Amino acid sequence: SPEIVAIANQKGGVGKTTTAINLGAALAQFGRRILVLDMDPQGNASTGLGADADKRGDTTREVLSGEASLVATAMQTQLPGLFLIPSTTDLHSADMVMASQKERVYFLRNAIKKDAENLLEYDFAFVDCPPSLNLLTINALAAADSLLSPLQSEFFALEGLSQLILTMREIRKSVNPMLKMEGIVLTMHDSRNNLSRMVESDARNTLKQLVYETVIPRNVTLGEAPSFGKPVVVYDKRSRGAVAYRELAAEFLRRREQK
Amino acid sequence: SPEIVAIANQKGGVGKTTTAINLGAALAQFGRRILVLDMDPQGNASTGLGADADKRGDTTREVLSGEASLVATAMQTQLPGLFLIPSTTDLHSADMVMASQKERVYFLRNAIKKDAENLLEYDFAFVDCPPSLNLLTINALAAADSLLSPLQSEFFALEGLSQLILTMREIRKSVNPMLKMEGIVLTMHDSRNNLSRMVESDARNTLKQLVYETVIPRNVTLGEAPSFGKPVVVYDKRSRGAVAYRELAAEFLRRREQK
Ligand SMILES: Nc1ncnc2c1ncn2[C@@H]1O[C@H](COP(=O)(O)OP(=O)(O)OP(=O)(O)O)[C@@H](O)[C@H]1O
Ligand SMILES: Nc1ncnc2c1ncn2[C@@H]1O[C@H](COP(=O)(O)OP(=O)(O)OP(=O)(O)O)[C@@H](O)[C@H]1O
Ligand SMILES: [Mg+2]
Ligand SMILES: [Mg+2]
Repeated sequence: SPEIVAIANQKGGVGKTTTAINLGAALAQFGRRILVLDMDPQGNASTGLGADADKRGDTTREVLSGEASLVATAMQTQLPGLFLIPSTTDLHSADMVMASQKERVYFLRNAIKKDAENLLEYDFAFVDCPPSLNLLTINALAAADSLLSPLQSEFFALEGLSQLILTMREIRKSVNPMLKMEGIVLTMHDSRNNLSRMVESDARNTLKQLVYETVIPRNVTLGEAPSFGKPVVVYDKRSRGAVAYRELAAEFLRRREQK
Repeated sequence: SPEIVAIANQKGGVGKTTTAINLGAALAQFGRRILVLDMDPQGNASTGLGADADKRGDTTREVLSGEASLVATAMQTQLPGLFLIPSTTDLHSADMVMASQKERVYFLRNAIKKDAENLLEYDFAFVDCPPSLNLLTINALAAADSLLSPLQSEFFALEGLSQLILTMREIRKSVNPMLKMEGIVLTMHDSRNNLSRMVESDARNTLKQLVYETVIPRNVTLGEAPSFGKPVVVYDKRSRGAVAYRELAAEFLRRREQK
């Protein structure tokens, strides 16, 4: 069955959505079958994969509430092998509704279990989380096999990492003992500037093998691609952004083979 | 009494904290008395203003729960005229506690009312909000006179603006009829790149006078300054970031004189 990977970090704007879209797309180009689940009411992963806001039938909200099954909701993107469960701002109200229920942290996990048969055809599912340790993110961490966390090469982002690791430990103790830290990916990196280099050396010194060797550079095509509803590996496959995400995908697979 | 300005945008990493710190600091240098209230459990505004995590006595959490008064909690920063109400990750649990109370959206407003006498000495209070439309942000919008929203010069950020404006309308209808849209500030702008220019022209065409003339450029000193616990106007006063925030402060004051 597919490995469920939560892409989470409560610090805002660190590259969660960009990583979910482009790591997913690069793996699809390598022949894997990938599901991206948009767990953010902002719906950025949905827009970035070309799902126009008015064409999103069933969404993550209906999957969480049990009205729709996971795999039936998955829609084909322009890239073969890459599928999306879109979200809209309606997901915001699902957050409120879940809050009062006893099973509130297990809605996603239950939806995955219910559809386990149909999910067998996928290799990986990436859950794009909102910038907050709210119920939507907790649901993703409770359902995931592993957590992949983008780390923006900035001071505030480095500061937030310890909070994320603490939260991860709590989740492991309380709702999901199997959750493991998959890795940390440096994003928006500019090797000419001291701050970026300082963040990288700090992260590698403290987190060692957890930090991916691949570093995603700051590259304007990564900001342009979503406005065309395309992953960067489709929008501009020779760009530094596309090259970096293909390298990341290769390392992501290598790490699994070594285990 | 001071004008309460909420600095909010549910899109992550758009420059909310950087604007709260540096607009506040520039106004303090112009002789105004400024209070920055950190409403984000990440505590970035607190770190960026030099309040070490282990030296934060009473914080926003105690102010919201009524255990401490607003002005008594305010701590002097290194810059004369600039005061801070710090936060820690404890604020997360306050969010949970508030959720079950009837007055849940008015905790901040009640704290401000209770301390109205002592607040008279301040000219402006800036509330730095987390990247989410959660109870902490709603409390800030319910208590604020105006909303100042940073707009990162990126596609996803532009997309999120309509959601923010919808939320603002709902708040005006339900909890705070006096709340007005103060303005929108373009941040991390790079005039050499098409995407930045596209976002700027889109924003100015649709939002007209709401968009500040002053545009904050992408400038690495804005990322470096928080690692020294200083506003950029103190850390490197001749940098493009410092110049831009001083210009923003001047325009912020001009907009008020013209009204
Ligand atoms: N390596 C990069 N180089 C340049 N721009 C980037 C890069 N990665 C992401 N971006 C842009 O930076 C912005 C923030 O990235 P993104 O939206 O993926 O972060 P996020 O963590 O998902 O944000 P949020 O916390 O709001 O969910 C986006 O506009 C994106 O297009
Ligand atoms: N104009 C700028 N030029 C360069 N870097 C900037 C600029 N403004 C902010 N930054 C840096 O970009 C990152 C995001 O900014 P900031 O943390 O202020 O955004 P935010 O909206 O408060 O994020 P969050 O949504 O997590 O609260 C920070 O590391 C900050 O130092
Ligand atoms: Mg995102
Ligand atoms: Mg912030």
